[in-house]
Order: sequence, then C-alpha cells, then structure tokens
Amino acid sequence: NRKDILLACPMNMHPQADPNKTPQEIWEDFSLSFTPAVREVVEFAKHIPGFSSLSQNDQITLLKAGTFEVLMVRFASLFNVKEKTVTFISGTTYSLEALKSMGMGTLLGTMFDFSEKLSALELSAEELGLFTAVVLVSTDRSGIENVKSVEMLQDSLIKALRTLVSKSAPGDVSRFTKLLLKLPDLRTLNNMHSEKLLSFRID
Amino acid sequence: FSDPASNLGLEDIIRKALMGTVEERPE
Repeated sequence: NRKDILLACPMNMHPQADPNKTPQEIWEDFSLSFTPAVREVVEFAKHIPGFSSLSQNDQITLLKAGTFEVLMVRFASLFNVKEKTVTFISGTTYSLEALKSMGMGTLLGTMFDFSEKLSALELSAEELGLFTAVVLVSTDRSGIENVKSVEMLQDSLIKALRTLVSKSAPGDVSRFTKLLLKLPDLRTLNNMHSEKLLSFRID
Repeated sequence: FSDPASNLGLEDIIRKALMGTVEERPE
C-alpha cells in the first residue's frame, strides 16, 4: 500500500510518499536531489589536492565507499538536536516523535547523536571542508589498488587538519582528537545506512 | 555488504561526474 512507503532520507521532499505516485515517480523525485548531491561530492573530491592524481579506479572506489559518509557530514545540520527535528529537502520540518511514530528508529537516533557531537565542535567552514576531505580518503579501502598513495594522501590531509584545528583553538588539545573520533562514528552510520540500502531496489 | 550503493546507481552518477559527462537533464 503506497501510503505506507516511508522515505527516511531527508533528501526526499517528505518522509511519507505521495500515494498517487508510482515507485518509479517516487524514485525520480528523490534522484532530483540525490544525483546533484552526489555530483557535488565528486566536484568537492576533484578539489582535494592530490585526489585527482590517484588512479581512476581508486577515485571511483573511494567515492563509492565514502559518498554517504560525506553526505552525512554535509547534511548533519538537517538533524536539529536542540529542536529534536529533521528538515527534509522540501524545507518541511518533522519532529523526532512524528518520525518515530512513522517507523524510523536506530539510524535516525544515531544520526542525531552524530549531528550533536559534530556541531558541538563548532567547526569553521574551512575546518569542516578539510575534515570532509579526511572523511572521504579515510573510507573503506576494499577494492583500492594503490593503498599506499591513498594512505599518503590521508596522512597529508590529517596533518593539514591538525595544523588548522590547533591554530584556531591552541589551548584545546582534545578538539582535534574529538574530530578524528567522528571517523569511526561515520563508519558505523554508513554501515547502518548500507543495511537499509540493501532492502531498497530500483529496477 | 556486497554493494548496497549500487542499488541507487551511485557508481554511474560518480563515473559521469568524474569524467565530466554530465547528462544535460533539466535541473
């Protein structure tokens, strides 16, 4: 019954599907925001110094594995912890209770936790950009041909991030550590999200 | 997870964006 289709991802217009729309139309509506968002991640990656000198296979492999982690950082602010709301791409805001009553659960709660911890670090735009680059190159390495070059790129980005973070908050040594601890959080989120994706098929 | 992202055609979008061959679809 189409009325019961739950669209948990806030890149949909609304969490409940329009009952008059076919699954294909629902998917096309979603891809109107999903596809540009993925393209944006690719454009972002092209601007990471050193990323374009990786092999094409390794660029694609990193992007496939890391796109959702980057999007979770990029859209973390849609999950408003103070208000306990999620803003969908239409601009409409839904309370945590309402979304839970629709059937959303652990992934939603984990995303809220992540959003809360990330915003607590009060990153500047520059810090957030460099952190996002670290997220992408720190993603799962399955299928990577030249692990050494990816590790070298990761190393240089982490060094740059440490320099930037310590410059803006010299006294707060723990800030950089807390930031790096977001990486395993993102991996957990990504694994939970992947589980949901497995149950989703587009034909 | 074998390749959950393939359910969304992620690799295709990435390849096209990387190669710069963006379909001219009305945004």
